[in-house]
Amino acid sequence: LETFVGHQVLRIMTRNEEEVEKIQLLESLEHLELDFWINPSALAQPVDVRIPANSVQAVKAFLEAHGIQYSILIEDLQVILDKEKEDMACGQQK
Amino acid sequence: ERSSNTFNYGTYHTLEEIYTELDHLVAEYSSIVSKLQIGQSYEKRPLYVLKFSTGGSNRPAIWLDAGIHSREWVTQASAIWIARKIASDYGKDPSITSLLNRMDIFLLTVSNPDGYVFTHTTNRMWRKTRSKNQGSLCIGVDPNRNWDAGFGGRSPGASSKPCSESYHGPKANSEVEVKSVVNFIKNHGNIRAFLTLHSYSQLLMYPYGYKCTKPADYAELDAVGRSAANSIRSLYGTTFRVGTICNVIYQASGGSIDWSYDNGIKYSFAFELRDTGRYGFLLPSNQIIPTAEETWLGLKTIMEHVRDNSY
Repeated sequence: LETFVGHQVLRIMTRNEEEVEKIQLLESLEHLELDFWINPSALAQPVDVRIPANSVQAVKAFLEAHGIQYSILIEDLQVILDKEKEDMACGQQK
Repeated sequence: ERSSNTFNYGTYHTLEEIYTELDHLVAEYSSIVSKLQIGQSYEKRPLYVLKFSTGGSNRPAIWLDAGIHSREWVTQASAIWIARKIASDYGKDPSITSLLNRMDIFLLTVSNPDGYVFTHTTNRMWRKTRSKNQGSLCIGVDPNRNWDAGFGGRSPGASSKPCSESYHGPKANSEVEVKSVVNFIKNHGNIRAFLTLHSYSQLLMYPYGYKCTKPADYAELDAVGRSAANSIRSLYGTTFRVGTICNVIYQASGGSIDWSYDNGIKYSFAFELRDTGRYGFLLPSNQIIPTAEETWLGLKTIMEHVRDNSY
């Protein structure tokens, strides 16, 4: 089973076309293995992206270097998945 | 003991549990609910559709599907709750009773069973199908980019790379899960509405996504969409944005509602269910029932409009 310990989901608020393009550049860097939950596109939408643990620092550095605002939507993805599994297990017991 | 009231709608279930509950619903409401198999997935899992019908032959009908993106579990969970709601409301709710006395409803609760099983057994983040891509190590196609609607068109929302999460596939309808629905709808020939449940980010969209021009029925679709969003909000205050796919999110080719609209099904809508908070599509199971309840109000508003505006 693939685990997601340390994976974070960031919510990026792009403010202009240029910032959207920067995020699209990030999307093209396949070695980062980014998983966009909401793709960089229209300005009105935030960009939500899951970042594997070993890419988190690099991506945050990139965003901060370009002054792109972001917040952490999910601190550690595995914690949420474990809770989901727990809920399912207790649901089955019921 | 055939009572299916033991099924806990407030938790997530495996594919087997969902398929067993479909059988329970058919047994419990055998006068109006039947189960059809419209095909098999790539890994040979059955694609089961519930048919809600009070008789007649080839009546005008409404299509509703969920789970085409397998990791969006709240959509499959909502769909199974909605299935019971439709069956149990017939004969009680005048609006649903009059709808089913004139139309049929087809409900595909798990559009992408291979992906759904994979999210339970191997990778909870899996979104695509599980088909092998010729010449690539990467598996799967985004089934909502694989429809014959502007297929493969230049758009940020669909990729030509097999390793991408939004890979459109080698050709339109390459995915048997998509082809099976296309064949069913074409063979039926009298589908009047095509409604599909995705998550997340609370959006209610209508065509087009593969191009950024307004559909011919823009005014009516927008009005019906806004009315449905108001119905959703009336329950728990959940606000949905309404508009064309291209305006609300981005240009993305090969989407299902673009295909259905271009094939004459005027009332084509895609829902992106809650949330906009901090869970994305990983909605905690305690939010399944509230999500299903509010979604049902939106769907019902659209279905009533379809019932009263035959074309």
